[in-house]
Amino acid sequence: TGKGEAHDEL
Amino acid sequence: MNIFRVSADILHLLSILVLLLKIHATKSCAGISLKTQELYLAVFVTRYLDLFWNFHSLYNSVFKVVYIATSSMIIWYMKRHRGVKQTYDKDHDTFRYLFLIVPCAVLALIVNGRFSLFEILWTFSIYLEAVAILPQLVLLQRTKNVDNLTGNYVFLLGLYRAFYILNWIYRYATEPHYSAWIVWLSGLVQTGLYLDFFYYYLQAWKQSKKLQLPS
Repeated sequence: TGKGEAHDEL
Repeated sequence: MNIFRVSADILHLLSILVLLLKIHATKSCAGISLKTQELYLAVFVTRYLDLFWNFHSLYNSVFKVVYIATSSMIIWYMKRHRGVKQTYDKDHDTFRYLFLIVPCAVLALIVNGRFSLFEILWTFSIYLEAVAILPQLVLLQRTKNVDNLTGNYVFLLGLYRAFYILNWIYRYATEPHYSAWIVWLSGLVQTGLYLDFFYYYLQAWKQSKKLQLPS
């Protein structure tokens, strides 16, 4: 978690 | 997934469809910046590189493919379609996109979550999306008279960004470890760029007259 989380947004 | 996020993605898709429909129906792309459309395609391609190996959800994958396909179609119309390409406002659409691409690339190399090729390209796409609307805003400013559909297009894009901010607030409040400050800051900048346009759009809408930007 942390930095990579926004990767599930478009 | 929450209602703000879904609304945002649908608004984003709607904005692109409004533009495609306008071009298709009127066979004209007057007032539309090819520079902005090419920058958006660059944003989608660099961000969705992981389409083939990082499966997150069918929802995400479908949207990614649709975004890439529809923005490619807009560019195809503007550059290749016999009738449409003649209506392109080449003389006013002179924004130098290297002025946006180079700083975004440098910033992505310096400020990123992890120093890997795909993470840097992803970060680059986040930065570039924040400023990709600038050539379009400059073109609108130069031509002054904004036709309804082009106005709606920029309005829907701004609304899409506003809903993403609501999505982040919602996720920050409900997901314990959710944090993405690179995305948040870029998103705030991006939404901020629309504020001036929003003001004139809403004013024109209230007085139900044609949108005209001041000089």
